[in-house]
Amino acid sequence: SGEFIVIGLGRFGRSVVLNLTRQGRSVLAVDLDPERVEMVKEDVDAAVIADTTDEQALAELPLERMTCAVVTIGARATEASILTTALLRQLGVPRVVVRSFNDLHARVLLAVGASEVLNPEDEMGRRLALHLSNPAIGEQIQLGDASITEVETPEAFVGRSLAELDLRNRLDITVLALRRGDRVRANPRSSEQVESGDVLVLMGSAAAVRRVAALE
Amino acid sequence: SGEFIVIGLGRFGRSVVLNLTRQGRSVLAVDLDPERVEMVKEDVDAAVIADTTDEQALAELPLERMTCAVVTIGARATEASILTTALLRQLGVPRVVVRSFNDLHARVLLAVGASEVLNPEDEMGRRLALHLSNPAIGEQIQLGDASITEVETPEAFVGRSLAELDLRNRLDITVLALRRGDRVRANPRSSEQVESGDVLVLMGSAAAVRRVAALE
Ligand SMILES: Nc1ncnc2c1ncn2[C@@H]1O[C@H](COP(=O)(O)OP(=O)(O)OP(=O)(O)O)[C@@H](O)[C@H]1O
Ligand SMILES: Nc1ncnc2c1ncn2[C@@H]1O[C@H](COP(=O)(O)OP(=O)(O)OP(=O)(O)O)[C@@H](O)[C@H]1O
Repeated sequence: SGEFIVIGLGRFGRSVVLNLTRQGRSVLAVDLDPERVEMVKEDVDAAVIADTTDEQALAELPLERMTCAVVTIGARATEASILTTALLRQLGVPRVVVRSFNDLHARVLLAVGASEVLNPEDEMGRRLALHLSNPAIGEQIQLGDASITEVETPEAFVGRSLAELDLRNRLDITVLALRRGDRVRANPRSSEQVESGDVLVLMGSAAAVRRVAALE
Repeated sequence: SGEFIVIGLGRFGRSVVLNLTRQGRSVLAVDLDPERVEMVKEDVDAAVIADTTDEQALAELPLERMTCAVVTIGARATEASILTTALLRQLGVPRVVVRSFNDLHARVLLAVGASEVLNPEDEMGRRLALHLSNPAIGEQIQLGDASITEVETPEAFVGRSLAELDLRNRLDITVLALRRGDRVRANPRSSEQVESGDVLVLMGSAAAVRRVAALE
């Protein structure tokens, strides 16, 4: 299991803190702004006011117990997030996950020892744009070159069996699962007839899946 | 295909604009701050400076061409996002997707006609916390009660065949796909032997999948 330290309690940092606590993890929340510390105090094991670019202040925290640090310092303090990341690694925290604000910031964070960087706005902007431009496409899992994608059944498929559609030979697409209302069936039989409103879980190249999703 | 209007060009709004343009969509970007409009002008079909709580200013935009509006006005102007959403619906935009900042804001937005609301920080905070607390768990697709989840093969599975593991009878889990290096195989045979480093794509209840992910 392990203990987490989360530094920087803006909207994103507070969401990470609350969700880690909900998953039953032990969390130490840190921010230089007393009001932000006050906002999460009730929800965590411990909450501390500290400027984490101050090595002295950081060294006084119980970092040896932490298996992972999450640095969610904001866009207006990118130097502080870089300095904090470097200090956490020097003080021996094994894994440091850091929020980045652009490609250059991400590269510098990785250079000073961040284990992972992520940019929540970019990631969510990408997902929303994908969802808006292909309304038939739902959630996706990227697996190397292939992807597993939820697709609303195109009208052109309704009333036909999976054998007739022959997606494997025509587009190299496998139907992994079929959802009809609340029921989900893994590896549907080839004789299964597709109905309107079915959701198909397809595995194939991103281009092949988009072609299916673009059918009327 | 259709045309999109994106209102509010903070980090998230700019990411939506850039990703819609990359998907080949036509985008009209709007903000009351000229500097923000300047930042995206080169990347979009049209970019306009306007205060979208001003009905007159909004009515002058070519809204009749828009199939969808995205309102990404920031946390410091929640009233503006509510008012803008209401006006867009009154002026006939068929679909309005709006960023929300808390549950109350989301409920009010839905009450004035938002088609969908989303909170990027909450969503990403939830995903990150899930990934951090279950390191063996990768991406997921929620399908009603079941979920399709990428799981790193636990050591306890290595060297055993899928038939021996008998996940379907023991945990009601189906192995939909198996990834080994760059190769991904859908519906692996039951005689397939699992190797260290394999990634399994499992379908089953969230609790059953977590039990597999928690094995050493
Ligand atoms: N040196 C530092 N030490 C500790 N906390 C810091 C430091 N510098 C900034 N912070 C904290 O980081 C937090 C997040 O920053 P800020 O609120 O500016 O970001 P934001 O981009 O608006 O965040 P969000 O989008 O998550 O709301 C703030 O609460 C701020 O006090
Ligand atoms: N009435 C309005 N009409 C048009 N644009 C507006 C209006 N009110 C606010 N905006 C714009 O919304 C944008 C996003 O707001 P802001 O930058 O405060 O949000 P933020 O929460 O920091 O965003 P992000 O997290 O996406 O960076 C700003 O560019 C602002 O000018």
